[in-house]
Amino acid sequence: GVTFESISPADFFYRNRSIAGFDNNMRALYTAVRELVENSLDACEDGGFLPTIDVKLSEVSSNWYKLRVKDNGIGVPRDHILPAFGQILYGSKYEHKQARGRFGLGGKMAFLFGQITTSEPLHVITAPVDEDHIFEVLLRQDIEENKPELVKWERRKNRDKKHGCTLEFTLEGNWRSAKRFIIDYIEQTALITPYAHLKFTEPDGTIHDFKRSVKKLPPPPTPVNPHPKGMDIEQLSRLIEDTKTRDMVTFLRTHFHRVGPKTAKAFLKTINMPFSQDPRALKPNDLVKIARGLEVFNKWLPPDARVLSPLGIKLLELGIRSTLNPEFVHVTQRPPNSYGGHPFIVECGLAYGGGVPMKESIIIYRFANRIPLIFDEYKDVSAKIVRAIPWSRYRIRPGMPIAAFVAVVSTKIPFKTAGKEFIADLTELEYDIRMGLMECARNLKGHLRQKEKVQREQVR
Amino acid sequence: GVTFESISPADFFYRNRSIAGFDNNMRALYTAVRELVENSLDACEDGGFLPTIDVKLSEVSSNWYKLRVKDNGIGVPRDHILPAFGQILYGSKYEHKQARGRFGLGGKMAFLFGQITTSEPLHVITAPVDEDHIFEVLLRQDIEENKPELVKWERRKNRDKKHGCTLEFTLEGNWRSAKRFIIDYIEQTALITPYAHLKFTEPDGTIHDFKRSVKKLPPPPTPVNPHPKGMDIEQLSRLIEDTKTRDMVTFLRTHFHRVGPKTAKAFLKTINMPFSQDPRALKPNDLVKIARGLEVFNKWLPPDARVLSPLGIKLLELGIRSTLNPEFVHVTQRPPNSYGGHPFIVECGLAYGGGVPMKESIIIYRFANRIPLIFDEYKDVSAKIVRAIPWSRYRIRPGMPIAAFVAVVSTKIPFKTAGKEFIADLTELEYDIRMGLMECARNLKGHLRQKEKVQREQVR
Ligand SMILES: Nc1ncnc2c1ncn2[C@@H]1O[C@H](COP(=O)(O)OP(=O)(O)OP(=O)(O)O)[C@@H](O)[C@H]1O
Ligand SMILES: Nc1ncnc2c1ncn2[C@@H]1O[C@H](COP(=O)(O)OP(=O)(O)OP(=O)(O)O)[C@@H](O)[C@H]1O
Ligand SMILES: [Mg+2]
Ligand SMILES: [Mg+2]
Repeated sequence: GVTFESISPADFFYRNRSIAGFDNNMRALYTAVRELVENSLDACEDGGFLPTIDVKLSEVSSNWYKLRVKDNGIGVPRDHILPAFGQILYGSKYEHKQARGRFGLGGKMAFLFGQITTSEPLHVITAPVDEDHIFEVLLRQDIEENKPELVKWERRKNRDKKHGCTLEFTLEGNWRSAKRFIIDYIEQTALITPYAHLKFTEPDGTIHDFKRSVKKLPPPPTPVNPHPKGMDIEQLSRLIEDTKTRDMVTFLRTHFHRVGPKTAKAFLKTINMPFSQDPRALKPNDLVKIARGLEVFNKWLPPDARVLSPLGIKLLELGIRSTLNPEFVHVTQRPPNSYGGHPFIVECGLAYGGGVPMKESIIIYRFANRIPLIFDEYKDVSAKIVRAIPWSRYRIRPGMPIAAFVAVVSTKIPFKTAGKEFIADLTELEYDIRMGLMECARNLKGHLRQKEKVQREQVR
Repeated sequence: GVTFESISPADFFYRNRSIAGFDNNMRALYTAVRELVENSLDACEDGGFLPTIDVKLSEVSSNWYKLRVKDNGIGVPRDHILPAFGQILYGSKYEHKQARGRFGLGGKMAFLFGQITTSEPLHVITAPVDEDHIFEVLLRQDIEENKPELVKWERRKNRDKKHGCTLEFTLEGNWRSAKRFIIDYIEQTALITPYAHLKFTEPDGTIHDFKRSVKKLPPPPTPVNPHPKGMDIEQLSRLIEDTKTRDMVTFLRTHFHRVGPKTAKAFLKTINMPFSQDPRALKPNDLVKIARGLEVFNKWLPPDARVLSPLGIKLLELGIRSTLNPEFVHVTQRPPNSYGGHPFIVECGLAYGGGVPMKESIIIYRFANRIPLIFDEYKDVSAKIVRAIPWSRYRIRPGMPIAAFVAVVSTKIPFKTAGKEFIADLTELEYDIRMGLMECARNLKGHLRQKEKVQREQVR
């Protein structure tokens, strides 16, 4: 007969680690660096600190590398050190707020890959902000049970009041193949995080030092209620289960983003629901009615852009000019939009000429919640849109030196893989990316037409 | 400060369902059909029964569809009905054997999507083989706790001794957009499963009836020990934890695929380990030594092809000819290979002319463990290889009517997403796909050269 079993989520991601970005020794090394740098950037921004992040990769023996990442972030509170680093699907980024982290597994998958290839434990030194001690911990993961295994725990007084986290572990990797992608990732991260000081040391000792060029943090994102558009019945039932409200108008105003009394009442009228209806008395059929109505109702206010923290067109243009020194740049920020209850903002840019390389097709730079996406460009929704735009209509021909920039921020980036390599084909997102790039294309067309005109007059 | 939480695996895949193939209402409807058909095919083959599968999609209201799938497989044993359909990461396909299922979540994600869009429960009627009763169950999923919620349970005597499973649930879907992909999937499944009787009824009543054209099942795959190449330390420690063996030669012979006493001793010599070493006394350093040694040792026997169940070049050619009626076909089966302890076999085919459509680039048909892969072709490892092959060297030019077929079977297909849409870029796999397609290309070149010669002589 057949044998039934259940496996832990750690076991699932161990057995199927290509889903989390650990396909092979090249991708594993890249993803490990990515996941730790993103954890450090989140930890610094969470505390309002200008990030200082030191990444060091050193060769232990052929194919074995020690990765060490040190930051000045908020550190990890004592009671959460073991599960934060040893329990898959445990983390501090499950709330409805823009962050690089989201899944509760990235950093841990990196340590897990180190453990299964070298058997070495994870070494953590952390000085959590608001606590008086520094904790130095060695731990492993019990993959079958999905829990941390403590190897060593030490605590000492935090005399100089510094805060932050240093992580070190050893993993098998393919540096020769990963090198250009890792360096590309670090450079692009520095491009869109000019307020961070990022230092990366290669195994051969070469140092890439990206000093801060901006001395203050951008306004941080804030936690936010879900936007009413695209709610599903599970989300609704969870809100109803925990709600303290006792009528539907207050329910809508309390739990959804930017819903005032007038809008709430107008909505309830469209589904023939009394304003005084107690949310806890709703039947399953009512939930269906509400979910469908929320999707169809078209008088919702769009999400408030201030809950998100986009790059800003000034910063995006600065980054493009400093990286590529182009002859022409146009950047634009789309109005806030939302999908499935999650607000998002798309920013687009086109750069032409100057230092932009000439390639057969348009080079695409992609950013999602300030994470540069380096792999699988042609699989990404941005590439799908770039392929579909009728560029010749804007006098843009193959072989021209053109680079496109697409930056998305959201309370939830719809990644297609747990390795955050590329974004799913989401209809609302496709619309904004297309509109943004076409606006940039129209502006570039004007520049090209002007340039042609000048060139023709020179010929005469 | 920050708030730490953990979430259940059901909650993870609910929140991030694009990772499981439920990106939007079109993909969700497609993936739901796929997952249930594959569960039914596995259930029939597990019991050695010629599959008879009846898939019916009917429109409940605008955008709501009822999906009903009935099969004559082994059914689900009474004690496993609730977790099999209500607990994510629970299933019968975790063993080391070729199967369509693997993750323990596909069918459940389909029902979950139905539940969150319509609030309707899953309706199961199952007659498990080897039991005397038929069970009729209504259930929902408690997503936050990752456990089934029983709504109704009935049992009656199984008088006519039939066996199988019928599943029915309602989900929001986009049939208009999904239609061509779903029909494509059903047709390609019929192509590579000629021993199955597959019937699909569209919402408008149109019936696609694919009768059996082959009257017996192919030899089934068998459970197998992992192949020694590409073991990691976690796999080794699990084997050691459970082993009844007390010396390393017996350990290797008992737990690995095709390792005899001579090979085991030769291997142990290469890592200076005594034959009598007790596996339970191994230190972490020894595990590292063994893992590295297993990877480097080059005298392992390749995996025994008989544990896998490839299509076979006869069946593949039959399927290609019946679908496309080409002027020329060449198919080939690569020798067994393995990666990470998992044996795999690649079969390739090229079809030219006749009914093969003329497209700008080569059309690629992909199969993984007899699952047709319909989406995301350009993201798949096969497409990566097709783009990289220098076709002009074989007189194959763009615009020729050419279709490529790549079928992979393995104890573990390295899917890049939990939605099984495409395969990760695995080095060993890339090698075999390239060699297989180039062999077909050489044969096609011969055919094209012959054809040109004949045409030139006709001109004279
Ligand atoms: N350098 C760090 N400083 C402070 N806290 C950290 C650091 N690295 C990880 N953490 C904590 O550990 C938690 C788990 O990290 P992990 O990378 O596994 O998941 P995540 O970042 O929450 O989500 P994702 O899987 O998307 O990366 C984080 O949520 C954070 O609270
Ligand atoms: N039609 C069916 N007949 C018999 N057993 C079934 C059927 N459908 C599902 N099952 C059982 O329920 C289990 C869970 O199915 P589910 O699709 O969720 O996961 P899986 O098939 O094991 O893996 P995957 O996520 O890769 O599909 C299966 O392993 C199988 O034992
Ligand atoms: Mg993280
Ligand atoms: Mg399944």
